[in-house]
Amino acid sequence: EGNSGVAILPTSLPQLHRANMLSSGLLQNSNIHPLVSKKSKTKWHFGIRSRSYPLDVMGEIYIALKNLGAEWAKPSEEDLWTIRVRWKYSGSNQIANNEANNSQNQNNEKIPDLLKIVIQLFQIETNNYLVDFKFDGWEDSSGAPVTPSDITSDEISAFSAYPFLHLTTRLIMELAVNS
Amino acid sequence: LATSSIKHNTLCVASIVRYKRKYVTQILYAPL
Amino acid sequence: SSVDVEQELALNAIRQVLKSKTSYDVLPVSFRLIVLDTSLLVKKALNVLLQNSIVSAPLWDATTSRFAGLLTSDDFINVIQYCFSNPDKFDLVEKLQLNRLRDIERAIGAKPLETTSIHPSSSLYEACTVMLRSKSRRVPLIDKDEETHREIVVSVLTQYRLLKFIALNCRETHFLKKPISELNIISNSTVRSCSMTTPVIDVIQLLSEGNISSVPIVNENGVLVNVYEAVDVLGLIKGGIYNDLSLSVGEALMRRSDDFEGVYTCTENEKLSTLLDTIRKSSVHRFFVVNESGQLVGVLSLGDLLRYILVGS
Repeated sequence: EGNSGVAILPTSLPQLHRANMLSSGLLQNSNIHPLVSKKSKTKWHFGIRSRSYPLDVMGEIYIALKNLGAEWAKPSEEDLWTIRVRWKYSGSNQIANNEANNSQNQNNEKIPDLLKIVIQLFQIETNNYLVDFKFDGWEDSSGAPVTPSDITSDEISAFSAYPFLHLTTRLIMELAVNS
Repeated sequence: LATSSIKHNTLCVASIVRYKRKYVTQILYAPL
Repeated sequence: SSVDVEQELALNAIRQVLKSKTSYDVLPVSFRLIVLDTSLLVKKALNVLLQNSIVSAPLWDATTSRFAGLLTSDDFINVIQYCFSNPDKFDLVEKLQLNRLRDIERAIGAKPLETTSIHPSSSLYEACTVMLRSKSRRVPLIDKDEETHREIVVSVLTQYRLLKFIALNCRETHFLKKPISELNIISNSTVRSCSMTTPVIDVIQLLSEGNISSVPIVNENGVLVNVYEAVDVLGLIKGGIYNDLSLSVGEALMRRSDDFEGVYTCTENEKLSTLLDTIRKSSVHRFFVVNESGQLVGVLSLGDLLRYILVGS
C-alpha cells in the first residue's frame, strides 16, 4: 500500500482538547469533568439469591405469584421446592386485538396466551439459596395445542425471550417490593 | 434466567437464546 | 485506465457479495443485545447506554408485546431542544419515560424517526438500501417467534458493521485505488462548521436541522481542530448541564471520556482501499477531508461510502 493519508486529528483527543481549552482561556465553566470511561462490568447471577429460611422464600414466591394473578400446579409431596407456574400473558391479548379479535392471526393460527415458567429453589451452601427461573413453553387458554406438531422444540429457531423476561421482572419487582 | 444487581432502581435480566445457529444474550432493562 | 477498470470490477464483485449474503451472516456466533422497556425513565436509559458503551438500543413495549422502535442520539437531541424551548419544563425531563419521546418529537416538530426493519434472512444489499434511507442510519433485524408470532428483535445492523463486514470479507476492496476526489462522494459545498466558542445549543440545532450527526470545529484559518458529534449529547445530558446551554461547544467537549478514539482525517488523494482498511481496524465514525495545511475541505460519512459501494458516484 502507498503511504496512507489517514490520520487521527491530535487536537480532537480529549486530553489535548482539555489542555488547549485551559491554555487558551476559553474555559468559563471550570467544573465540567469528563465522563467516566471505566465502566463497571455487569456482574451476572443465575436467578436470584436469598439467605432467608427456605420455606419463607417459597411462601414469598407464592404470595408474589398470587398478587400477580398467576396460577400454579399443586406441588407434589416429594418436590416441594419446584413451582410450575402458568401465567396469562396480557401482551398476547394486545397482539390478538391487533391482528384479529378472536385471538387468531391472519393465517388462522392460535396465539398462545399462557406462558409457563418453572421456579425452583436450590441450596448453594448453608444458608445460601438460589431461586432459578426457567421458561417452560406456552399453552393456549382454550387448551388447544400450541407447538406446531411438525416442529420439535430443538428445531424451533426463532424464539422470543421478551415475554419470559418481562414476567420475571414483574415477579422480581413484586418480591423486592414485598420484602 | 440471569440477573444483575438492581442499580438506580433499574432491573436487568437476561436470557441466552439460540437464534437459528447463533446465540443471542437478550438483556432487558426495566424500571423497578 | 486499468485503475478505473479494476475499481469497477471490484465494486461489482462486492455488490455480488452483498446480494448473496444475508444480514444473519453478519451476526457473530454469539452476541448480546440490550433492549430497553419503554416504561423506563429516559435518564435511566441514558445510564444504561453509557454504562454499556453503546449509543442506541431497541425499545420493547411490554403492554403490546412488540418492538417499539430504537432509542438513538436523535431522541436526546429532541429532549435538549424541548428543554431549551420550554425552560419551565426542566422537571418534566427528570420524570420523562421512553414511551413519551414521540410526544417530545411532535412538540418540537422534529421529523419522526421511522422504524423500518428487515428480516434477518434478507440480503445485505437490501439492508444497505433500507439503511441509507433511514434517518437513524441503522436497521433493526426483526423475526417472529414460531410458536407465538411475537416479534423478536434479533439485532440492529449499523453502517459501520456493514462496512466492517465488507472490509473483512471482500478482498476486492484492495483494488479500490481511485483517489476519492475523483469519485464525487465528498460532501464539501454543504459542510456546516462552527468555532470553539459557538454556543453548544446552536451546534445542536445544526445537528437537528441538517439531519447530520457531526459538526466540524474550525479555527480562524479554517483549520479543523475538533468535531462535535450527535453522540456527545449523551454526555451533556448525563452531566445535567443541558440546562446551562450558554456553554460553548469547546466546554461541552470537556465531557468526552478519555476512551474517545479521536477524529479521523484524510486527504483528497486517499483511496477507498485504505479507508476501508482503517474501518476494518478502528471504530471510525466518519472521515474529515483536509488539505496539506489541515484546512477543512469536506466530510466523507459512512453513509457516503456505503452509497458509493452500492450505486457508484
